[in-house]
Amino acid sequence: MQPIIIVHGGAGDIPESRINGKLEGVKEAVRVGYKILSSGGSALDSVEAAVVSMENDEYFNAGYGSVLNVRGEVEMEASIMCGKNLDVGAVTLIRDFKHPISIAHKVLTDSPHSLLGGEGAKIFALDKGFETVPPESLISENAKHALESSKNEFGRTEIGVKGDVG
Amino acid sequence: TVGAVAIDSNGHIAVATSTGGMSGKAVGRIGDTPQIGSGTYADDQVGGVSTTGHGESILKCCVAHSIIKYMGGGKDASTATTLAIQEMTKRLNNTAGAITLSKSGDVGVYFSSNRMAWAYVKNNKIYYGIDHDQTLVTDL
Repeated sequence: MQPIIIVHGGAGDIPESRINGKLEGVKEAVRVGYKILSSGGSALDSVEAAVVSMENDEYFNAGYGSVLNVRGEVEMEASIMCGKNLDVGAVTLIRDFKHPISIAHKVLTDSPHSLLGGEGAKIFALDKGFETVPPESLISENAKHALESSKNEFGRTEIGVKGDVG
Repeated sequence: TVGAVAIDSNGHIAVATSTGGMSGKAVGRIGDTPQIGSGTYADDQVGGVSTTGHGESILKCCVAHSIIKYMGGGKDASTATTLAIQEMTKRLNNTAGAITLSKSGDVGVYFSSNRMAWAYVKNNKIYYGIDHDQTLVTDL
């Protein structure tokens, strides 16, 4: 089987000023993921590595550069799934960690559960050796500006209708 | 949101999705990304999908699993991805996008939003884009 990897870096009303950074970021992510596949690595390790690459990049809404909640805080979530046996791992309401996708991968491999949230996810991550980072280290200038904009246009998509947010 | 779908040399499929959610969201809000079948799905017998866009709409329509079901019913990856995203957008009037691989390595990329950044590697080339009907190519 010829290995293949595809990535996305988010959908929305992306401004011109962010296009080049987004394109460079997705190209780097597929290079990172494909390197693992081409050396005989697993699809699971490949997708984790590709997502970690984008979690490190402030051009993407994940990890460093995540958008902010109404209190100006980063709260992240991630999931990973293995098509061989339908194993899944996911985390939500996770703060103060650089790579939620890596914690999700640990939930898949090292937990009898599928989705851990909030304090429980933090306890699990610390138990598995993940280290916390200062909350402000995950916040980018672009995320601060986006929060200010969202106060006037919360839930808006390009169609122009207020989103029904659950 | 970011996501990745891969098939390895053993034919195994995996999908990963990660996000900070939506700007200005309520404390404690959970979107589609961690909910299997909404933001992420993988099945070696069919394919894999990662989604992005308006989370509340994506989870109401279980978009990732909808795409898988379309492919299981015989649709190719591109058609399945397009159908599921268009249906969600028509029904709920919000936008989203998805990337898809079939078990045979066929690619699906579709978004109803103005833009979505995407890229894939095939035959030592990187294919990528961000605008509708745009496919750029560069060497790996």
